[in-house]
Amino acid sequence: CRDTFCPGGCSDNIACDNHSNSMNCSRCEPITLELCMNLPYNFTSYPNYLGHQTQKETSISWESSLFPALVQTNCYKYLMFFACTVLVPKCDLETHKRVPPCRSLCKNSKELCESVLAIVGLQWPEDTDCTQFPEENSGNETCLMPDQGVEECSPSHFKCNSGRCVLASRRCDGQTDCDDDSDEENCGCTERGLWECPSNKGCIKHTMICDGFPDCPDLADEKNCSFCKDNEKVCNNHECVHRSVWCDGKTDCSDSSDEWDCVTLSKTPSSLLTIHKSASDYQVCADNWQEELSMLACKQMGLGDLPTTHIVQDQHDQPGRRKWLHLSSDWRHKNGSTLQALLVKGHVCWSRSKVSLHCVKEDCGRRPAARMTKR
Amino acid sequence: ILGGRTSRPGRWPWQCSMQSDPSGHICGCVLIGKKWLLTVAHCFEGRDNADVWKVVFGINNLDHPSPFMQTRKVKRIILHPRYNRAVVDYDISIVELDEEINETSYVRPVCLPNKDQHAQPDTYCYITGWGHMGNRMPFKLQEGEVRIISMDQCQSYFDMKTITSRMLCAGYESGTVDSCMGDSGGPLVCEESAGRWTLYGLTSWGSVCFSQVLGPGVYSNVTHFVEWIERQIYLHTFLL
Repeated sequence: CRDTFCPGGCSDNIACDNHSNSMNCSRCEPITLELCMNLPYNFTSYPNYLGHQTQKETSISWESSLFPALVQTNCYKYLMFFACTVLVPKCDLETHKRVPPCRSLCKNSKELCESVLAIVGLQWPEDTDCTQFPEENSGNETCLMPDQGVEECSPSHFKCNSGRCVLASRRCDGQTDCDDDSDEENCGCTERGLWECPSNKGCIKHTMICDGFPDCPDLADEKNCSFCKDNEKVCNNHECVHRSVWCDGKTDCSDSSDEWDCVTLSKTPSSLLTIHKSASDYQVCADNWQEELSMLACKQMGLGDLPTTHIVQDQHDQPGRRKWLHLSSDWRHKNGSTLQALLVKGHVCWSRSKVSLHCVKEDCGRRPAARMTKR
Repeated sequence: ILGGRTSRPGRWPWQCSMQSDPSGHICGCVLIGKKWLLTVAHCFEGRDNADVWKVVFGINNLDHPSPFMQTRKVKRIILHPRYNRAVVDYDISIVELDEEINETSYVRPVCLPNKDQHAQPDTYCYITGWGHMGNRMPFKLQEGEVRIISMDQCQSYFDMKTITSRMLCAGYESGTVDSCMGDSGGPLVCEESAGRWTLYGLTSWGSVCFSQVLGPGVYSNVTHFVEWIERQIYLHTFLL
């Protein structure tokens, strides 16, 4: 091996790695063939009973496709166990020799499943002549028989309630593969690679979490998505923007949500114009108020553009500066098309009166009356 | 519309026709404001350029221009960002016209529902459109009365496809009255108190309507989208 000469059966073998000679090539090696990872033994020895020299060769062999396909026909409960005993034979860790399957295991497999293969015109693998395997309890020679608890399906397969094995990737894929539909039972979100809404157990894609669109009924997928500072406010898409820019007439959240619902009317009978500027609610001082601004306010609320404006006297004595917004002196020259962009804080409201609005909803949904004609 | 009848001119003043050369009428649409209309997103598959579209209002017979007809170009198409063509979910789009319509008795917007106002199962509503009638395409606008079907019941008709909260089902198990190809984007409207009509659905998908595969039609659930619609209109009117 040191001289890069590895005889057949010895390549990639521990024996070579240890610079031993080719006499000891038949060594135990861990099973890596995914198809046979759930056997009651973990080591194999090559060549196997089908003449394959390595597990890699086995993995791409015809038999590696044949046996799992045959298992799905449910022809014999221990078919996959038998298949693995010939594909990756058990290695006796003391003698480093292969342990064969028992003849009865081979015969049962062949008798029960060969006919199924024949239906589709395929032949039972030639190298599995059962006479080469010893009888159970025949003197010194040991052979493998399945324990009662041996798994019929390989780890890459799902075992249906009926006993049939189907590819694990087909579990919970929305299509029934088991004859009894059991591969589509108890399909939780996790099994389907999805996220579960806590309230209704509905499943949503992971990409739908915290994307600004609620998908769970209790909005759980849109909770705990952002960690804004005290002086910040969270946008609908979970970005954080400074409170001072909330409803300033310029979009700061990339989804513009900082400029949504900035103009409202109070629920009181006086229906006071209310602006949610810098994340606080303000009423609007009536100083210099113009009718066109009332129109703008109503239009922003999606209401008709023929409002009725009332000026409501403030009941408090002091012309306070707090919680009032005042029309900017240069509002006509301001580059803003929203009402909130035209209003400023910190001015005295000399008139001590607020703007009250009654907007009219634009007419909709009416059909013309049918014309009547004399008969 | 299958199993419907020809509408009287002006009876559905919010119904419009999305047209593109050389085909002419491609989809229905619904007027919701002087500059705004709704249709479904799938109408724009492969033709989402606003320039190729025109919208016709106040028309009953597609083959005969009427004096009440108004035509506008399309300024902007806003597809729902979650529109999924594979499962036809979030099948809605907003269209901005290049100029406002003149409101007449033949061209008027329909009302949108409030965001908590849902079409009630077993109530009767109307669908309209110039879509296939089963044996031919009509020239005159057709109308059909359909029954609103609960989501659970609807799901049982479409086992192979999920009915989401963005969808609304209406029609009959026997498929006697149903929307069909060419009706997409058109309205499903229900009459509220005082003779006011509210838009609850936009024709979206269903079984192959003139085959023997029966079942109700599936409509985009407008109630689900009201907030999105209002915000998009606000955004494009005042901020962008």
